[in-house]
Amino acid sequence: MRTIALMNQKGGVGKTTTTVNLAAALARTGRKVCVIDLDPQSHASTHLGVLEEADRPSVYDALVNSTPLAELRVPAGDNLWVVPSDINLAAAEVELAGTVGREMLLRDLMADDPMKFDYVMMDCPPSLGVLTINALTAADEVFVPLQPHFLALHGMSKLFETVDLVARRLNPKLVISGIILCMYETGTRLSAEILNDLEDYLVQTRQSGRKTPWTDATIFRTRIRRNIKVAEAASFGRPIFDYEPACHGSRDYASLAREVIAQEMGI
Amino acid sequence: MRTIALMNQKGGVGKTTTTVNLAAALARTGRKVCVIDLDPQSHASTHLGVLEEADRPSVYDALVNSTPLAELRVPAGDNLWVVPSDINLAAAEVELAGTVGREMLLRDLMADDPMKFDYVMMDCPPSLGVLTINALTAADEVFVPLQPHFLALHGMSKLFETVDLVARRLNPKLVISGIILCMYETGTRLSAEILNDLEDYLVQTRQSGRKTPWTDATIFRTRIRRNIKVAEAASFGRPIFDYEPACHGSRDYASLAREVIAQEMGI
Ligand SMILES: Nc1ncnc2c1ncn2[C@@H]1O[C@H](COP(=O)(O)OP(=O)(O)OP(=O)(O)O)[C@@H](O)[C@H]1O
Ligand SMILES: Nc1ncnc2c1ncn2[C@@H]1O[C@H](COP(=O)(O)OP(=O)(O)OP(=O)(O)O)[C@@H](O)[C@H]1O
Ligand SMILES: [Mg+2]
Ligand SMILES: [Mg+2]
Repeated sequence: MRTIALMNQKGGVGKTTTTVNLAAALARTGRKVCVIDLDPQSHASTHLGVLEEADRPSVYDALVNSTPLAELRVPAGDNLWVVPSDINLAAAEVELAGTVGREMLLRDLMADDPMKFDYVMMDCPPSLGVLTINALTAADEVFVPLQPHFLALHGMSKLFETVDLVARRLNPKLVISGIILCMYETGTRLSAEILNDLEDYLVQTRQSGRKTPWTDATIFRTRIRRNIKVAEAASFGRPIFDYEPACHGSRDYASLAREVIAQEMGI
Repeated sequence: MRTIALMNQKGGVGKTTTTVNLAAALARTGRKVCVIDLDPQSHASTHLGVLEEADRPSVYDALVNSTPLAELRVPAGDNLWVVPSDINLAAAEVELAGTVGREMLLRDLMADDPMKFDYVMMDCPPSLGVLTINALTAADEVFVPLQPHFLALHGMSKLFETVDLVARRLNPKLVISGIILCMYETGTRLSAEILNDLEDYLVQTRQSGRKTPWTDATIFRTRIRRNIKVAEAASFGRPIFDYEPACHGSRDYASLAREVIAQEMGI
């Protein structure tokens, strides 16, 4: 079982879109996949067609009331499930501030969950608060969706620093196993420059000789190209494969899934 | 003096880019403009070429240690100043949780500020936490940068609800005076559909007859078109006008500034 946190504190870089479409791509290969939506805006849930319902419990109840994940999980397609979020989660930062071991809540809920999956994928909000820290403490791996823009690259050192802190204090097995280039605009100088900067940054951080959580991080060769159909799919509450199976977006996410599966051999 | 919060809890919709470029466009007309960077990632500061320096106080010190804004403000161009942010601001949510009147801290600092500007523009982080609430309590007006995508539109009702709460409990004069369409891709069906949905939503919310903070909200006619030069300008730490004065981005932000100035007559 691979437990992966999709995180990046920069907003709008493709975290949710990648969580949903990569999860769907892996499910199409027969692997059992569970998405956990940790964003109070519940965009991953919405994108999978699971809309907020007044009295339905959500991941908020898991964290604040210890409701088992199995009671919250709903089907979202063949081999695909989602533990939905809701807006109450926005209060979790303050509500959990005084809870002992607040960073380990999700990890313990997942350990108690009888159902096993091939992949558990956690969509994180655009911040480094208690929800993202819960995901990093529960995960074995981190995938970093990244838009090849300057402001998105600017935050990588803080992202790495946070992952390092969690690895040292809360979750020694945590590694950054992949960086996913999203909304890639082929042919622009900016994309090429940012990619160069990123590669240089990885090489430089490795030269220190110290083993870090990103020492073995790879930049996936598949670029998720900017393609309006990917954004349209969200408005239909379906992954890209159900909406427009022959577009760039479907090919790119299928190709990314193949690279992710190829990593399994090495694990 | 107009005090404007640029906010949208959805990530990556163009808040920072619009704060910086609209502020620069207004400054080019001779108006005195101060940007306040309330995002812990300090992207507005970086985009204005004001890089984080160890030991330099920031808006964190204003909120947590009551340092006057005048001591924090640095020049960022002709008629343009910025009160920079820093990463310590990320802890403000938890650090201020127990502070009495934590939502009014920025409002009171601004009231004490001897220097008066024509425009004060606050860049908010992608959340509805204490930093954004401080901006809404200190502001007279809200501008909502919005990418014409489904997930961005999805959050508008929560955004309006939050502004309504702040207007009722903390700041009765607060209104949403403008919605700015960013990263607009002309000719795509999605942009046109989202724009229609947004217009319908505004009409519907007005029909209730009750006066709300968005009753007079206008969708600015200027669309900020997607244009890679706008993203490139951020990596040079300059507003678009200094980087590429003849591109779509410069024309769009200049046109937006003209619409914003035209609103002054009505104020
Ligand atoms: N490859 C793509 N091509 C075109 N549009 C895309 C692509 N990937 C994502 N988008 C759109 O870009 C916007 C940002 O993506 P998304 O919401 O997945 O990012 P995020 O990092 O999850 O944002 P947040 O920080 O708010 O959680 C969305 O409107 C989405 O539909
Ligand atoms: N008109 C545009 N054309 C092309 N790229 C743009 C445009 N406006 C903004 N961008 C780029 O899109 C990305 C998102 O914009 P920006 O960072 O301003 O959004 P934001 O809402 O402030 O994000 P966050 O939620 O992280 O604070 C940035 O990399 C920016 O350079
Ligand atoms: Mg998201
Ligand atoms: Mg921003």
